[in-house]
Amino acid sequence: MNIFRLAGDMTHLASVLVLLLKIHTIKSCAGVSLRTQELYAIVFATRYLDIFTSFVSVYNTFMKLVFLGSSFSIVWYMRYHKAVHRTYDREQDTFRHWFLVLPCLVLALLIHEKFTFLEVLWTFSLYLEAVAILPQLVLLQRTRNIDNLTGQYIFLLGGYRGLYILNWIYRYFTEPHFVHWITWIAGLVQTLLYADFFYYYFLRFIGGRGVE
Amino acid sequence: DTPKDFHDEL
Repeated sequence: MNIFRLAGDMTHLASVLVLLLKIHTIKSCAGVSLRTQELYAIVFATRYLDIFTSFVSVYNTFMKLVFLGSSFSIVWYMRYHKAVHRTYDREQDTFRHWFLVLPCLVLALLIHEKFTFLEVLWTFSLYLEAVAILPQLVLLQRTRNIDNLTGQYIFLLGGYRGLYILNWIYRYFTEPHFVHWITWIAGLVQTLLYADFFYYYFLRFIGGRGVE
Repeated sequence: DTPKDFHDEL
């Protein structure tokens, strides 16, 4: 574990907590894409299958349970909780996210580190996570401007993988044989997809107004 | 450290 990866995990945890805070306390999911949340639930379900077979550390297992639990409960809240579901913007959240799942699965079957069931699903989760934010970014452009909590959620979610990139650079230089091109490229694509959002998000800080 | 096929990252 290094400071970049710890910062990345904490940023990711913060993004999940901000979203849970918004949904649980003010019972609103306005501006949040259910489709992105569904994709993230699939990402964690396929990435953490090894939670039963391999033990890395208490921290690792605990965080996996947190991310699994939070992603599924956010989907549950947005789908089935009356008050929250009422604030869900169904008409605007129309990105065909299931069209993202199949290509990622095919790509994982073609490009992976090892052709085993767990490894292919793990690789699939990497590819899917790289594009999982697309429905949310599309929804963002359709809804005029968003509240601060949603903006902070997206900012933290985009930032965590950026910190992971620093972690991979650090591990590449400090650990022999630490080379994972698939993870690195997927992580880079994922972070670059936020570039446009980061630009407007920082403008907001400079301008001191809501995210347009 | 954990064997190669382990994924020790989240």
